[in-house]
Amino acid sequence: DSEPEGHDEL
Amino acid sequence: MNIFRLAGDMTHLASVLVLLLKIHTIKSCAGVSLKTQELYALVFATRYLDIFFNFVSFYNTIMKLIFLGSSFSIVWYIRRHRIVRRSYDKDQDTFRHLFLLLPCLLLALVINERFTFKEVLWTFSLYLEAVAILPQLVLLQRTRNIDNLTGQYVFLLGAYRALYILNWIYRYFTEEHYVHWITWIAGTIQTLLYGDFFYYYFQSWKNNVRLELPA
Repeated sequence: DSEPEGHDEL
Repeated sequence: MNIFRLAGDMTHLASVLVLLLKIHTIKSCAGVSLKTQELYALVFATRYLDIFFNFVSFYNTIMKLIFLGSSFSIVWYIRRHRIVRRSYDKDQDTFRHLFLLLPCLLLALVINERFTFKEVLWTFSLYLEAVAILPQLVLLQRTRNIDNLTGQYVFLLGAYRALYILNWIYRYFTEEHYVHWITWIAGTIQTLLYGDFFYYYFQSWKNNVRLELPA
């Protein structure tokens, strides 16, 4: 369960 | 997405719309710092570079396009629009971009989550966003004569930042592996910069008098 790639905030 | 994040994004959107509306309808950018607007355009350009490779959601993509489009339109209006540009007070808006740009770039090269092109630019955009409001705050303090829309613009921007902090706190307690120190520290510093402005904004609102910052 690794952190998802990229950023999901603006 | 939690309610704080949504409210933060909507406040951010409102701030940009208020500013665009002011410039577009009144045809004046009096009291608006071009320096700050150019820095924001750069913030969005470097942060949303991933728009082509990294699809998060339809919502994210649309918001990114809106922030990119609006920030570049505002810069265009102030620099190029034949009527609007006349109201730009160049002599008051003297903050040097480089004093903010260079330290942010150096810091992003040294302190980042991963040393990749995309990640360094993303981090640079975080640091730059944290301080990009400074030319605007300096301008407000200098001109002292703050119209309602400019005051609301800065207030909404500050509110957006404060809501993002609540969003991070919420996510920290509800999501696993949600730890982003760089984002949090840069974001907190950014929000603190509004502290003074908030104080005078609320005072003027409470006493129902025109917003004026002390010299």
